[in-house]
Amino acid sequence: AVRISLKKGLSIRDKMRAAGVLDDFLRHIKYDPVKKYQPRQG
Amino acid sequence: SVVRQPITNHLDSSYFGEISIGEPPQKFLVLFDTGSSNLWVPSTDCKSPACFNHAKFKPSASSTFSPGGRSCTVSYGSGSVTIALGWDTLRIQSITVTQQEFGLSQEEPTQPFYFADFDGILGMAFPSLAVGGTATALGGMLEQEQLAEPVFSFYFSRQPTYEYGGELILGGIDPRLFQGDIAWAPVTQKLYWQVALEEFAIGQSVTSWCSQGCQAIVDTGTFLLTVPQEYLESILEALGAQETSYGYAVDCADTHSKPHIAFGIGGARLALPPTAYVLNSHGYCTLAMEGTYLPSQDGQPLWILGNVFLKEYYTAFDMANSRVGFAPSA
Repeated sequence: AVRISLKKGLSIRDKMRAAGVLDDFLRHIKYDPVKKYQPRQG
Repeated sequence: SVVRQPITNHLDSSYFGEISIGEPPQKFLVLFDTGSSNLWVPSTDCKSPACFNHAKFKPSASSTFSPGGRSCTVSYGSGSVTIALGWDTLRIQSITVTQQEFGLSQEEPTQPFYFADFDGILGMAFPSLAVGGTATALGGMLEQEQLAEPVFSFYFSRQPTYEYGGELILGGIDPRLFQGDIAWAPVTQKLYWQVALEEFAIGQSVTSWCSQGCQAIVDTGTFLLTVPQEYLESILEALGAQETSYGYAVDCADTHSKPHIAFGIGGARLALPPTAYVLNSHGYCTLAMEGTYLPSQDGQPLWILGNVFLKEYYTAFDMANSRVGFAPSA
């Protein structure tokens, strides 16, 4: 088996919060973590 | 009709590893995401700000690149990533997949990608989820017999650093990375790595929330634990948390006195101690949880097991038998 070492950066959320853009981003996109999994019939 | 998956992935995870594409190899840091199925990297055609600060694939610099002539759109919540499809050699250490189909991004939304530490995404969910019906990287590895076994597994360190956050094992399971036996659960919907959640417990008491069945998606591309919104209030109360603009705040001093929470999966009870589900950021403590209003495809309450859970449980993904295995991490 092949072993790939994973790096751990800052989460995007933390970086966007630090840049002061997170709240607006989450408000704007009506964030829901499960939206990622909603397949839509093409 | 074609199932087009709008991957509105908010990519708040932050674990990534190196791949290379092309001849000579062009290197990229990618998020290995079990919650999606497309492989794409930024390209020199991309003029978005998110591409400025990331590695970009240069087709003309690769002697083995062939353009696909097709493009598709992978929608990521706040915008869409437009990718042109092409084929080239994918390498991940000793693994080589020739003529692997992949996406070259033409346009990326600044948020969230400008802020990502990784360049692109290597999706590891099922082929049926791949936008544009593109061939998946894992499919290429299996087809070209690049994997010792049709299995891959993740270990996420409990004390991650930038240099070492954990390991992805392609082609097998590493017994040094977990303790005890692996509890296996069958995949219930071959789009994602989704399993049945048989029960959820807080401390010693098993809630009735999953008595009619719950589903859980195992997603390395998500950082937090996601719980169905309808249960969030009860969880906050049981764990002594207050909602603030920074999340669900708890008193750091109480962390060790809080109850374990546990997930019944594959006949095993997978418990998380409070040190796993309480995040302490410079002395400000919050629950590593968020709510979702959306159910699973079959209407059952849907939970997402992100990195917070995966740090405690070494997780194996068996592509041959469509099942997910969990064992306490070493």
